[in-house]
Amino acid sequence: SLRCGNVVSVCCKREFYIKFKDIQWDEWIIAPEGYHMNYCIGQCPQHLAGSPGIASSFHATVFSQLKINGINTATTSCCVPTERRPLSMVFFDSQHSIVKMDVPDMIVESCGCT
Amino acid sequence: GSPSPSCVSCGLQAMDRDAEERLMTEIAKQQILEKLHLKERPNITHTVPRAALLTALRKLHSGRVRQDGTLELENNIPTKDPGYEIVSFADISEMESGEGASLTFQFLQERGQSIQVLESSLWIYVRSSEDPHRDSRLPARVFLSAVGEVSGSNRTLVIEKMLEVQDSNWHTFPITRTLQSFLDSGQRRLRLEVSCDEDGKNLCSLDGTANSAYQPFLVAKVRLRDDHSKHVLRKR
Repeated sequence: SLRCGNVVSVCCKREFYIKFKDIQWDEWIIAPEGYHMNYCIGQCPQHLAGSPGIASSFHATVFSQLKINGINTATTSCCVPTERRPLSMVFFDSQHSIVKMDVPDMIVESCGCT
Repeated sequence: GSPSPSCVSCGLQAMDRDAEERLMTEIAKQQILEKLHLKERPNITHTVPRAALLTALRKLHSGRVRQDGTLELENNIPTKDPGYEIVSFADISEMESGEGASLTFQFLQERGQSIQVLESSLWIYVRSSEDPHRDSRLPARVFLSAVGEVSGSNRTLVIEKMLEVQDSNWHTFPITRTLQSFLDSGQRRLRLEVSCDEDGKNLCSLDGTANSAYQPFLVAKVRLRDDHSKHVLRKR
C-alpha cells in the first residue's frame, strides 16, 4: 500500500493521528493516548483497477476476470481500505465506571483499488 | 486540464491546512463516539483515586501498566460481536448495624439497549486478622438490598463464602446473575451489603476515601444483546 505524500495522485493511505491530550479527551479516555484515523485517498486509473495484491476484495477478483475477458466494465474503480485492525480502548463513562472495549476495524492499515 | 488540488466535481474551494485539520479532528471525534456507542463525550466531574484505578485496570487484564503509570494495551482480536468490560467503583456508606458497609453502584443504560452479562464479580480487599493465632477462615456474605430501604432490612443473600485469609489480599464474589437481573429490571442503582465479621470486627476493607488503593469495585464483561433487532425484524 502506498503512503500518501503531500501531493496525492494514485490511491494511497493518508495518515492522520489525533492526540487525545490535544483535544482534552484524555480526561475521559484512559488508553490509548491517541487515535490513528488513517484514510484512503487518490485515483484508481483503469490499469490499477483490481490489481492483484492491491485490493483483496471479492469485488477485485470479479473485476479482474471481466477485464481479462475483455468485457468492458464501464465501471469506476475506487480507492478503499484493504486492511484494517481493531483498537482496544479504556475510558470512563458518564457514571465514572471504567469501560474497556475492543473496537473492530478501527484503524486503516492499507489501501487499494477495487 | 490544469491539475487542481480541490475536488472539481464537488465545487469546493481547496481547504487550507488548518481548516482541513479541524475538519478531520471533528470527523475523528464523531467516529470514536459512534464506535463506543456514546452520544457525547462523558463529563468527568471527579477523578477516581489513581491507586484504585491502576488496581482495577490490572484486574481487567487490559494490558501492562508502565512505570509512569500509563497503560499499554494488549490489542485483543475481538470476536464478531465484541463485548466490552466495565469496572465500576462503589459509593460506600456504613451500615447502621455496624455489621459492614453498603456499596452502591450506578449504571446508565441507553434507552432501548439490552445488555447481556457474560460474567461479573465483586472485588473486596480483605485484611488479615491481627490475632496471628486466629483461624484463617473468615465467613463473608454479600446481600442485595433494596435501594431506599434502611440498610440491613429487606435484603436477600446473594452469596456466602468462607474466605481463606492468610494475609491481606483481594477476594472476588461472583454476582453475574444478580447483575443480570438488576440490569433487566431497568433500575439505575445496585446496592450490595458486605460483611466479613470476626468477633464484631469487619475485616472487609470498604474504604471509599480518596486515594484509597483498596476501594471495592465491580468488574463485568457484557455484550449488547442483538435479539432486540431480530425482534424488530420479525415485526416487519
